[in-house]
This record gives sequence, structure tokens and C-alpha cells, in this order.
Amino acid sequence: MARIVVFNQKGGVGKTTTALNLGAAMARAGRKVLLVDLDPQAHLSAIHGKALKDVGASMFAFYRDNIPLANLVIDWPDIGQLIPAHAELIKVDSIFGKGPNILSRLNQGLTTFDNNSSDVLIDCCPFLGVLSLNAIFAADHVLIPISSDFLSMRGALQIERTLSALEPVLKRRVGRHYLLTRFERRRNMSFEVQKRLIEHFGEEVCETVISENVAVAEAPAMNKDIFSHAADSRGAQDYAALLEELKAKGIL
Amino acid sequence: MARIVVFNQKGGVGKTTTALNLGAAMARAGRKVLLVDLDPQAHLSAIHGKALKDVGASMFAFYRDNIPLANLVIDWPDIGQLIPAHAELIKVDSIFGKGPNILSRLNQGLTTFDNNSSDVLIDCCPFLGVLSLNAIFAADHVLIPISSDFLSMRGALQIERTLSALEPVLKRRVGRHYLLTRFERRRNMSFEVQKRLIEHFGEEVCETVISENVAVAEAPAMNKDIFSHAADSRGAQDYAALLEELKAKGIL
Ligand SMILES: Nc1ncnc2c1ncn2[C@@H]1O[C@H](COP(=O)(O)OP(=O)(O)OP(=O)(O)O)[C@@H](O)[C@H]1O
Ligand SMILES: Nc1ncnc2c1ncn2[C@@H]1O[C@H](COP(=O)(O)OP(=O)(O)OP(=O)(O)O)[C@@H](O)[C@H]1O
Ligand SMILES: [Mg+2]
Ligand SMILES: [Mg+2]
Repeated sequence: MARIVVFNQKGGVGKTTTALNLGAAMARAGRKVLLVDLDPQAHLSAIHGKALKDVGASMFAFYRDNIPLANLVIDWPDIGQLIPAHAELIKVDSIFGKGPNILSRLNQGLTTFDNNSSDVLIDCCPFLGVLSLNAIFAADHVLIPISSDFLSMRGALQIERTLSALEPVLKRRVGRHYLLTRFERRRNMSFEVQKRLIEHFGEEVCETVISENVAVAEAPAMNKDIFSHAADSRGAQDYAALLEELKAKGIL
Repeated sequence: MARIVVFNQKGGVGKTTTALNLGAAMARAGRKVLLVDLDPQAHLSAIHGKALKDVGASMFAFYRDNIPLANLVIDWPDIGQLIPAHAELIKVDSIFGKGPNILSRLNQGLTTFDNNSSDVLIDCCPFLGVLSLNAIFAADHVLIPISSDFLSMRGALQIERTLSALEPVLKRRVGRHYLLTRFERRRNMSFEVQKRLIEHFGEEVCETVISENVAVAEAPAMNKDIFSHAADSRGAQDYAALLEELKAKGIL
């Protein structure tokens, strides 16, 4: 089963939104989904509505106390399972530094827990520290949301350099796709960013774009994914189309 | 003269956009402005167009080699001065950890350099590490951009807790204002977020809101601030109004 990390060190590009809504699309297509929240700010966990409990029931307990991931999963109706984040995760960088063992921790934990029966989606914070490196190490594929504006475009080039720099350590070139998000068809800028992204990354740019759609931004306030909140919305259609594209490409 | 840090650990809320455009508004009002880029991703420096040079000419040289800030400033036409960031700044957290001396480094550096003749605006990355803590320590005031959506609203509450946790170390309650950005008047959500923010933070919420305005997002592609790119745009009017409000409140 697939392990996808949703990463971009640029902030606010739709990582959490994509982890949530792609996960929900996958669940509705009958797949078994595990969401892992690796952001100390825990926005994905917050959308669940009942996931932010004590630190002993979060990913921090996995890192600090070696609690097995199986003990940390909670149910997410209509999506699958979630392992919540916690604010204490901010300490993982300083507790563990960047030694070689720490980088494979999540990979080992996931293999032990699930032995590949679930598809895994990992949400990251916009910072390439121990947590995000753990996620990239554990993943088969990196999904890189890029919001359709120029500052975010610049972030895309930086992440390519970052992944190249990681190849000697990863000992492979990790597969990746770039996903345009917050695509506003009324703006030339959206198409300009798409054009430049394709010039640079070619077939690694998803054909699906996620439209700017207020329903997508409203859903979290009601602890919902886009399908539960507005199943006929453009955002729901786009995330469903994204799933189809990733299946057609053999990533899912 | 004022020292304002633009900080929010939520990503993509308009920190860089606000540092740039508030700085430009201040320069046009005749003020002497120093922009400090403390984001290893260096988006603010990238907008300058000629600021991303070797690491010895960046804020990293200040931290690693104690190069005086005076040696690192470059000119930014129509804005003032900039001290650029560099990707190497990502190492500051691991090189310096969180000891008491490191936290006051920027404060001391700024006092030595400028002795208060410029207004200083510091742009931060969406991560509360040594760099952002340095910036908060050095600042008289924190300007917290909040994009007008629910996930960003949640970030606002987190930052309030963060600043409270810092009070014993800072030995003062640092002044702050919350600035709604990317305000889309056609969406109920914008007004809902504004209402909740005011309920929670009252007078600390700026009356000025920065409108969602494509010109603001386009300007960086041309290495421009909003006034240089589209002086009559809504975005330019809003950033000019923000300056007036901060002056009226005695922050600038
Ligand atoms: N397609 C869309 N249409 C409208 N709003 C969107 C869309 N995608 C994301 N948003 C909104 O944009 C904001 C940023 O998205 P999100 O928090 O998912 O980004 P992120 O990359 O996870 O941010 P961070 O770097 O802080 O973790 C959120 O308020 C979200 O609801
Ligand atoms: N008022 C606005 N209208 C339209 N677009 C905007 C506005 N403010 C910001 N943007 C765009 O939103 C994106 C995010 O803004 P910006 O990069 O300034 O946020 P940030 O908080 O500095 O992000 P990061 O956390 O990655 O440092 C940018 O592409 C920017 O051009
Ligand atoms: Mg997120
Ligand atoms: Mg920024």
C-alpha cells in the first residue's frame, strides 16, 4: 500500500487541506487510510475535533517513549484512522538531533504497525527538520502542493534542491508530484505559475489542479472534509479527480 | 525608532508580503527603514532581486562569524535597506541551540548597528526556533498577520499562548497587533474570522484589513512592492492605511 508524504517548506500552500481531502477521497473509494499528523501545530488533528488529547496519545509518545503506532491510532469516521500530533512535537528536533537512527524511526514504526495494509498520508509542518525528514524517509512518494502564486512557485524550486540533497542519504530518488492548489481561473497568475511549473518539472506536475473554492476553506471550521461539507463543490470534484490521476499513474 | 517583528507560526499568512509592503509604505512616508530577513527560505530577499549572494553577505555571517550588521546592509531603492537571509540560516538552531546568550544576539546587533535611527521590520519563517525567538527578543512590537480563514484563526490562538509562555524570559508582555490579511469581502468566512478574532483579542486586532488583491500577489514576480507595482490598487491603499493606524496607535 502507498505511503505518501505531503510536504512543502513553503507555508500555507494546502498541505493539511490536501492530506485531509485526498484521504477522504481515498476512503470514499473504499481504501483503508491512515493519516499521520507530524505538524506540532496539529491543524489536521484539530479538524478531527476530538483528537487533541494528552501528549501520551500522540506522535510525541512514539518518539519520546517508543509507544507503538498501533496504540496511538484513533478512528476518523468516513476517513479511516488518524495518529494525532501534539505541540510537544516541537521538541523532537532538539531531543533527537539529526542522527542516522532517528531518520528511519517512522519508517520502522509504520512497517511494524501496519505491515502495509493501509495507505498512509503524512502531513508535515513547513520546516525541514527531524519530523519532515522522518516522513520523507518513510514515504514512497512526495506530494508537493504549490499554491498558484509566485512566492509559492519559488518554494517549489527550493524543495527540488532539498530532495536532491537528500538522495545520497535516502539512497534513491524519491518519486514526487507537484500539485497546483488554490488555482483561481480568473487570474492570469495561476496559468503563468502552472506554465512555469510545467516548464521546470514536466510530467511531475499533476494535471489535476485544485481550484480556489471557499467550501474547501470553510470545511475545517465544521470539522469536516470537503466531501462531507460540500460534496458537489468544485473542491470535492478536484480532489476526487486527483485520486483518479494518482491511481492512473500507479502512485495509489 | 520602532522595531517590529512580523511573526506567525502559521504558514502563508502574509508575513513576507506585510514586511515588504508596510516597509515600502513607511519609506514613502519619509521614514528610514531597515528590513531584516530572518527566513532561511529568503523570500523577502528574493523579491529584492539582487540580494541573494554568498553566505558571507547574509544574516548567517552575523550569527556564525559575528560580522557587524553594518557590513551586511544593502540598498533597496524606494524602501531603504535590507539585510538578506540565506539558506544556511537553517543551521542556526542546531549550531546555537536555545541558550540565553543566543536569544539576545540580534537585539545587541541592532543596537550596535543603528542606534535607533531606522525603523526595523523583521520577517520570520513559520517556525518558532532560535531565529524567530531572536526577532521577538529584539522587537518592541509583534505584528501578527492572520489570513482570513479558519485554519489561520486557529494559529492566532496558538501564538498568543506562545507569547505568554515567553513572558518570563522576555521579562515583559511584548506589545502586539493582529492584522487580518487576504480579506475577501465576498466571503462570509472573512467576516466570521474577523468577528472571532475581535471577540478574543479586542483592541489588539487592527481595524485595517488587507484585502485579497491579485496585484499584491503579482508584485513579487516583478521584484516590486505593491506601491511600485500598482499604486492605485486596493492592496496599496490598505497597506497605506495600516501605516496610518500604526502611527495613530503610537507603534510607529
Ligand atoms: N483550494 C482551496 N480553496 C480555498 N481555500 C483553500 C484551498 N486550499 C487551502 N485553502 C485554505 O488555505 C489555508 C492554507 O491551507 P493549509 O493550512 O492546508 O496549508 P498548509 O500548507 O498545510 O499550511 P502550513 O504550512 O501552515 O501547514 C487554509 O485556511 C485552507 O483552508
Ligand atoms: N492581500 C493579498 N492578496 C493576494 N495575495 C496575497 C495577499 N497577501 C499575501 N498574498 C499571497 O499569499 C502568498 C503567501 O503570502 P506570504 O508568502 O507573504 O506569506 P508568509 O506568511 O510570509 O509565508 P511563509 O509562512 O511561507 O513565510 C504569497 O504568494 C503572497 O503573494
Ligand atoms: Mg498544514
Ligand atoms: Mg514568508
